[in-house]
Amino acid sequence: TIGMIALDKKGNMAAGTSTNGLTHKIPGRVGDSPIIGAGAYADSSAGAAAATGDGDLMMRFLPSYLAVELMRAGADPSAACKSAISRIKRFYPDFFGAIVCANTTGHYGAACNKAPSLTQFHYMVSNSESDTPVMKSADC
Amino acid sequence: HASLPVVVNTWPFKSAAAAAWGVLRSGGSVLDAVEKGCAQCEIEQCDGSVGFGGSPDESGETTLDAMIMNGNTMQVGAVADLRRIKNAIGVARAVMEHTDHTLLVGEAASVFAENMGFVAEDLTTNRSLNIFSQWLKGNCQPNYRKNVTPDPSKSCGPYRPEAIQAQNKRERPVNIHSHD
Repeated sequence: TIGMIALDKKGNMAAGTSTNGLTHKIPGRVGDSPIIGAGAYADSSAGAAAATGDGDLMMRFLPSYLAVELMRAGADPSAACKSAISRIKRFYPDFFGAIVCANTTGHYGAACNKAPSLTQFHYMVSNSESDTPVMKSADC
Repeated sequence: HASLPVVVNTWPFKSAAAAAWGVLRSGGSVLDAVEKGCAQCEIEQCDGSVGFGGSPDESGETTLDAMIMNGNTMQVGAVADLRRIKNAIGVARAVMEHTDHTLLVGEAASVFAENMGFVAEDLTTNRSLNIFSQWLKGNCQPNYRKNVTPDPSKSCGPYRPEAIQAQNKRERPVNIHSHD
């Protein structure tokens, strides 16, 4: 799955996702990616976020919406991402998932839940400072 | 201190990031950037979890989900369980731009896509066929069914419902190679 958020110099924000879902899923199953507020969310007055992982579990908590609302309330992107992950972890301590967040000033962050196959989450950031995609990582 | 514009994407998909960044750098819109970035991943089948030829379902078919959202207008276009169309994010954009709806699903979404000019083609590849055949050979493991008979942890279907029983917590077969 890819989840992507973009912000331009004028403050316009957008978010998107694309996925082929879980391998061996039951036909008809849909995960969080196309669900607004779950797979991704963008509000140019607050921020944007995109989630990835076990969509069956993550979609129950609308983590992208939650992260954006936390940024609207003043949380920095990293803290907003961590809170969205923590909300899921309370019910599913071992879930596989991560989220990226960015606010209206272009600050960004990420968070993930530590799982056997996920101890560090890698994501890409491109901005005018680097002028090229740079890989970043977050410890889960 | 932060630099604008900025594009952030999940996982280390460099080509997708570069495609989106190229749009923004040349003065394109954030929507175009997100669409182009996700579409690049669909073309390159990023880590097998995006685009055609990956994550076959129980019947061996690859289906796609995608969504795009405009943070200024709150307009959204999304597709789920899309069949036979490779450019899922493009169809999501078409839902946003050519309908008053938000989410189209399944076979009807594919018909909509074809009507909008997207090409219908088989999403199966040798890789997805191999993943599917290995799963069948392994008694359909891993498996997302529960409270059915025959026992889904040991056997393939078809399945019938059985009385719901208290079950030990099962490890979900979601990992770095199979995720949303």
